[in-house]
Amino acid sequence: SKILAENDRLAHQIRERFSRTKTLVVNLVSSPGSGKTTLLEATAKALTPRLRMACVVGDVATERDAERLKAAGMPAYQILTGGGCHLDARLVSEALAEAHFEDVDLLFIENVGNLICPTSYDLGEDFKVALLSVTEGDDKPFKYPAIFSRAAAAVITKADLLAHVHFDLGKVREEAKTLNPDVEFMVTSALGEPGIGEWTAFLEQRMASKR
Amino acid sequence: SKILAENDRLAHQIRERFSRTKTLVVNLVSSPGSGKTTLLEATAKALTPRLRMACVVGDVATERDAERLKAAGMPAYQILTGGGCHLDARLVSEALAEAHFEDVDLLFIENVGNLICPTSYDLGEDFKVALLSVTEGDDKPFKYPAIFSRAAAAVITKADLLAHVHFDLGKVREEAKTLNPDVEFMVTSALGEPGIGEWTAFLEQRMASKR
Ligand SMILES: Nc1nc2c(ncn2[C@@H]2O[C@H](COP(=O)(O)OP(=O)(O)OP(=O)(O)O)[C@@H](O)[C@H]2O)c(=O)[nH]1
Ligand SMILES: Nc1nc2c(ncn2[C@@H]2O[C@H](COP(=O)(O)OP(=O)(O)OP(=O)(O)O)[C@@H](O)[C@H]2O)c(=O)[nH]1
Ligand SMILES: [Mg+2]
Ligand SMILES: [Mg+2]
Ligand SMILES: [Zn+2]
Ligand SMILES: [Zn+2]
Repeated sequence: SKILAENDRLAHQIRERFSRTKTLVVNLVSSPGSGKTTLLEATAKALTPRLRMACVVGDVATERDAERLKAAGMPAYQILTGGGCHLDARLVSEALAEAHFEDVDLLFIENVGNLICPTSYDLGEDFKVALLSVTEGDDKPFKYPAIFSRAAAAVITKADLLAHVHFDLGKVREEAKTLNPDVEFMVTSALGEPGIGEWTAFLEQRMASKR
Repeated sequence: SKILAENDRLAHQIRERFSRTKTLVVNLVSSPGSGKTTLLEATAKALTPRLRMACVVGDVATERDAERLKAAGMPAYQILTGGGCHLDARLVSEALAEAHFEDVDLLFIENVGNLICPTSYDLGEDFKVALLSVTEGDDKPFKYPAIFSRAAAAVITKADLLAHVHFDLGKVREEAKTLNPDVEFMVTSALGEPGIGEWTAFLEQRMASKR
């Protein structure tokens, strides 16, 4: 369609720009409340000042997420979609024109909380990451297959709560791998055990291979 | 727009049909994994056989939710949207033509897991209900204001987990009431304390006022 063609043109421009600067661009997609912002707060604390990071964050309303990220030491630019259910390349490229995130090693895009619509939009990212919290149920990969098929990583979040909920990690891994055999499947907690070590190691590995 | 006008025509037909039979029609909207199906399973167990209930449930993929509901004793018809991020009146009216849910007191529509898009579609329901789990964060009403402004009830789910997460019930209630002063705000757990008493009382009250 014409809309996607225009989107892809802008996404291509973004990708070109960040391949010149060797900036790794990561697009985080999840349901509302799966822990995108909390993971980024923990990432800011773990990797600053060694790496220079920034985030463009999309929401329907409020600047809450950008405020949280800035307080955690990560420069952040808030996109307000005014009701839109996903980010597209136009919104991201307009944000980048305003935000001036020049010298960054890692650019995060925190998408609007939505496990369906953001899947089909290329934002110029190197890859998408799907977050799934242990509190959402272990049936989600097959129920929302598109994002799990396209994401480079499936990040299980809030694993510190595993003792309190029913969540069969093996089943979720199997479903994720069925949809996408190459997916990096990792288990994290931004607030407790096991921490975010698998996540930061994955980012470092992907940055190295972009260089 | 033409699409919404056609949607509203079909929604009107659905509403007419169920006002003749005095069936209460409830449209449940939430993020993926907030607990819609689990609440309906508990509702089936609490209200059967006194009330005759049925459910039309929408998902992108799998029949898992309809299977769960049928196993809990609630007749259920699964709509597969094939990628669509919300139910519309056409999908619901086609499902009703197949499902033959004739003599029911309560018809539930479990919408696709998505806190944004389902808000704008009238499905012929008497009202929408927004579910928000305590594990998703207490910042959501203002971050996703449209559904909380339009829902007749804001149902907090998984309250048995309150001891393990940060969730300020007072703040969430205040935000929900700011967006919609008439909203019925209730706190539930389908698996533990405090149970679903406030929810079933609300349904009975709304059924009585439709009769
Ligand atoms: N126990 C626990 N709670 C977490 C963890 N990560 C996030 N949370 C909680 O989950 C809730 C939502 O977290 P957010 O980071 O705001 O989620 P989000 O995906 O950014 O939400 P949206 O931007 O609205 O889509 C908050 O109450 C967090 O405290 C974790 O690792 N462990
Ligand atoms: N502790 C606790 N967990 C719950 C409760 N209700 C639901 N859950 C859990 O939350 C997860 C998701 O529940 P579902 O009922 O499948 O959620 P849903 O909203 O129907 O999900 P989708 O249909 O995919 O949008 C499952 O692991 C449930 O066991 C509750 O009251 N307490
Ligand atoms: Mg966030
Ligand atoms: Mg469900
Ligand atoms: Zn959408
Ligand atoms: Zn939609």
